[in-house]
Amino acid sequence: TIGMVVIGRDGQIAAGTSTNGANYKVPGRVGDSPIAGAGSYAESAAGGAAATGNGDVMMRFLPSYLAVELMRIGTEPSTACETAISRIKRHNPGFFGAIICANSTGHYGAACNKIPGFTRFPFVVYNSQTNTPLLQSVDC
Amino acid sequence: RATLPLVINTWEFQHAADAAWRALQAGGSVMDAVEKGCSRCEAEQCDGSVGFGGHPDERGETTLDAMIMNGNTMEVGAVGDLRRIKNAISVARAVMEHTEHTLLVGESASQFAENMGFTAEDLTTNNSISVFTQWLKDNCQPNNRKNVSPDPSKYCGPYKPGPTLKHRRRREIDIHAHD
Repeated sequence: TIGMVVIGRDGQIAAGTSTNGANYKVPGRVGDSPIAGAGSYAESAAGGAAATGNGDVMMRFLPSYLAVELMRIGTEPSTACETAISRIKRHNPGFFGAIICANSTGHYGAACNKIPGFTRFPFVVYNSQTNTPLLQSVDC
Repeated sequence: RATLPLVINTWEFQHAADAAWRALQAGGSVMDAVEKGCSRCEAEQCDGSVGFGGHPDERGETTLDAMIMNGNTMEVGAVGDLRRIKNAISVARAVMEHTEHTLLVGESASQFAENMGFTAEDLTTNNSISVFTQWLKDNCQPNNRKNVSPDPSKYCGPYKPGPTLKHRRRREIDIHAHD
């Protein structure tokens, strides 16, 4: 899945996702990606977030919406992302998932759930500082 | 130091970030940038979890989910289980811009896309067909079924409702097999 958040020079925000979903899914299955607040969410006054992982589990917790609402009240993007992941972990300790967050001033962060085989989550950032699509990563 | 504009996206998909950034530099809106960035992954399939030719379902078909959200107007366009159309996020944007709805799914979403001028084509590839064929040979393992018979941890379907297992089947997580 690709999840993307874009913030314009004037603070406008858009978010989106695209995916072909889970392998060998039952025909008709839709994951979290197209669900506003789960796959991604954006509000220009607060921030944007996008998620990836086991959509069957993640969509129930609306992680992208939670992260944006936390950024609305001033929470740092990294902390907002971590809180959204921990909210899911509380009920599904072994779930596979990650999230990216960015607020309207251009600060950003990411978080993921540590499970065997997944201890680091890569993401890409491009702004006038990086001047290129810079690959970064976060420890789960 | 935080600066604007900013593009951030999941996984190592640098081409997608580059496409989004170019859209902004060309004077496009943040919506144009998200659409262009995600479209780049749909065309290149990125790590196989985006776009055509990846993650076949139990019938071997690849179907797509996508959404786009305008953080200014709070408008959303989304498609789920989109069939035979490659440009999922553009169809999602068309849902937002050409209907009063938010989410369209399945075969009807594909017909809406064709009416909006999108090309219908087969989303399977030699790779997805061989992946699917191998899955059938492996008795359809892994799969997403539970509490059915025959035992889904051993056999393919068709399945009928079966006894509810007391403890959940332990399932290996393939981080490349998800949304």
